[in-house]
Amino acid sequence: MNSRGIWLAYVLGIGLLHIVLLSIPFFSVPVVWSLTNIIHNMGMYIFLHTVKGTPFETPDQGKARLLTHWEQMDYGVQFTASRKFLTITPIVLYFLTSFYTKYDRMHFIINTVSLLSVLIPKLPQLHGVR
Amino acid sequence: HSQANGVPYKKPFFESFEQAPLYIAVLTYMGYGIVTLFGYLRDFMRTWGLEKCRAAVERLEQTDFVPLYQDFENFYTRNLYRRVSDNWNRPICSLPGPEFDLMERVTDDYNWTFRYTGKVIKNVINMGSYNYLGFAENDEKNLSTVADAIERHGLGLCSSRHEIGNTEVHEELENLIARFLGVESAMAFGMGFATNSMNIPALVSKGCLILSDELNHTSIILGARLSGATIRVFKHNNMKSLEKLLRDAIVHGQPRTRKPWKKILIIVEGIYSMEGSVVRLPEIVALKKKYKAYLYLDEAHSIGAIGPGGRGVVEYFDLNPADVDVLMGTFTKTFGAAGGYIAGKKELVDYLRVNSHSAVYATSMSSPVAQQIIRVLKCLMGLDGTTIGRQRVHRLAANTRYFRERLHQMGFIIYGHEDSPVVPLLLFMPAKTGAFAREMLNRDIGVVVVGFPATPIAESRARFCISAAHTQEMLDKVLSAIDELGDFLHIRFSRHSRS
Amino acid sequence: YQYLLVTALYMLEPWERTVFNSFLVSVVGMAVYTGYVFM
Repeated sequence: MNSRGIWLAYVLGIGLLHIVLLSIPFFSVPVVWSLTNIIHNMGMYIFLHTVKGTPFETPDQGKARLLTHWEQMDYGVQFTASRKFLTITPIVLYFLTSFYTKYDRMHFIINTVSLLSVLIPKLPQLHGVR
Repeated sequence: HSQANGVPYKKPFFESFEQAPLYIAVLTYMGYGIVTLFGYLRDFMRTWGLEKCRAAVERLEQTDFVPLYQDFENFYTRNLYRRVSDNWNRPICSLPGPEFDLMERVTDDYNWTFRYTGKVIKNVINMGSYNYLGFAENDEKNLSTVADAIERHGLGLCSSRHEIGNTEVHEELENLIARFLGVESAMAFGMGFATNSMNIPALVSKGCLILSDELNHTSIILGARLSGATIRVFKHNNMKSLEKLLRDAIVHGQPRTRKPWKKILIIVEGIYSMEGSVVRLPEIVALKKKYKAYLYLDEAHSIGAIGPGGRGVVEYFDLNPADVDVLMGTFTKTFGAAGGYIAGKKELVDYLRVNSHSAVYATSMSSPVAQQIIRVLKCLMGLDGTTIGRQRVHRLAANTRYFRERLHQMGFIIYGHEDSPVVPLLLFMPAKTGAFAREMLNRDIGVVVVGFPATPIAESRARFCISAAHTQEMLDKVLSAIDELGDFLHIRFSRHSRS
Repeated sequence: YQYLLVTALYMLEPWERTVFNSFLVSVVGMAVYTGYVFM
């Protein structure tokens, strides 16, 4: 997550997801924004907080096998630049989504739950907690 | 870098790690993302029986036992590597010389299985082997001493150095190594990897600190882990990062107890075989003297490949060999043999003779291999009455400079030091890596390509190893093929003005 | 060929490329249609 250009690629990926959803004719703009938010958070939850181990063999005698990607990042050091970035993006996306859904109640509840599902696992207190 | 007593380098130290434009990195991640998504789709299909799973999985009877095959850990192997795996582990049916013969093989199921067509692809130019001085050769007249060794001692000694596996060939070899390197004593081991992984635990233990370069070889990492010492990693070839770790180690000592470290061992390599970079040895020696640390130099790729007499980076930077506490190297590359050595002060080597795991348990180096190394050492030192060795060292240096300069002129991004015979050419995208290797084989050139996770995700590359045995015609043929592919695959990413 | 290399479709099997390209064409088609309706 510290590689050069990966944050830009990540933001562009979210933009691409939004455009794909926007191109579906029968979705309204609020629905598209909520879907963007929910799909992004679901993907982040799966790839960062559910899948454990590495998709390739590592020379650490299997130490990383029981850790999620989020716990493996930066060797477990908290409050690094990548961690801050990956914590802020869902929040920014949530603000945008709330704005574009005109703070409609149903959208707001769904998006808030979705946001919390990716913020809570990122808390340092929950590092390594199962 | 001017210091009180002059500059550390007697010649300009030039190495480059040019970065590609940002959009290349973004497209690379996008490519990996698309292939990963399809990987998940394929795994989904395999799980639900929509597709036959060809990877190794447990049988039904084994499912309740500890899993043998880590499913997710083979995700990349199954879904990325498999798709381009025809570029790796190619069946070579000749010695790894400047040219070799390949068995042609084809696949009917996208590289899950291969079958031979029976055809041999002859005289493929070998740009992948570490045959730096071209001593991987098999002509009769050069190998007479090796044949004698087989007559006298047979092919294997089947015993350790502490028992009957100790012959006069070993002693002659070790004296010659010590003389070649200009140190008091040396010891040879039967396996290059084990020279690191079995001797580092004999040198340091708990209560010691190892400062290791982040790109060190796996054998060094394994040896450091087996030793039980505390390991701290500094950025690749970055002296500020190393000095910061040294200062912290001296100032703070061991964690919790704050006791001073028993020993601080800096471990670096002479030439990094994936980056093509050369260690900043003069600066590291200055740091080790300043902070009273020990220095362990792994010359696996640099011994025989760099320096006016082929004595490695110590000679290349014109330093005193005694400044390096532990000189290590292997015979797998330049010497066309196998095994490794550790050299330094006599008391160090004598200590290892008694306490090294390899000396006690491992079968010692077989005599013909030792004899091959002696042959090459004598050739390098001119003891065989010829200047072939020195000519080859100069030939390699010339080939390296020529090859690097031409690639740079063509607009490719190449990494590393200008005198390093390992030339990584950056391809970045995973698909271009596979296409490059295939297209080069179509032109009868064998190259090694490397991708994630052996390299950082956005830095897939082709790695050329120059040899003194490569003729000008061979190099020009390779360069014109690369030039052609540069346009065909659009891999000229360098933004430096072309000289 | 560059499109296949840059998107890494070069590494995929023909049917996977078809899946990706039809997805891409449908997204572009829908985007054009939605843009037209919107305009």
